[in-house]
Amino acid sequence: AEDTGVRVELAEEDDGLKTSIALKLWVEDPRRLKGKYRDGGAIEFTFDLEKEVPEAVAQEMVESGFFHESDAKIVGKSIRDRVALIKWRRERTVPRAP
Amino acid sequence: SSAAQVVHSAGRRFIVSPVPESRLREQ
Repeated sequence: AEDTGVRVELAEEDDGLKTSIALKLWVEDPRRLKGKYRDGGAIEFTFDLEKEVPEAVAQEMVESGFFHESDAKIVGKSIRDRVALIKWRRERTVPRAP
Repeated sequence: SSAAQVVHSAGRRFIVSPVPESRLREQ
C-alpha cells in the first residue's frame, strides 16, 4: 500500500470469518497532514468489511475531532488500502476453523 | 494508561491508546 504517512493496521487477528474487524490507525508522519493531528495516539475502531465505507469512517474521525476536514481524504485512503489488503488476503487463504 | 474513548454520534466507538512503540518510524 502506498505510504500516506497515516498507518492502519489490524488491531486483532483476522480469522477470515468475522465481518467486523478491529483496526488501529495512527499518524506516522504528521508533516503529511494539512491540519494538526490532535491526539498523537493510535485510534482503535471496528470496521464492518461488508457494509461500511472507509471514507465514511474517516469523516466520523474528523467529526470526532481527531483530524482536520482537509485530511479526511488521506485518512480515508489509508483505511481503504488496509481494508483492501485484508479482503485480498482473505480471498487467498482458507479461513481457519474457530 | 487508561485508553481514552470517543463515541461518534453515529455510534462508532474510537478508543485512543499509545502508538505501538515498535511501529514508530525511526527518524
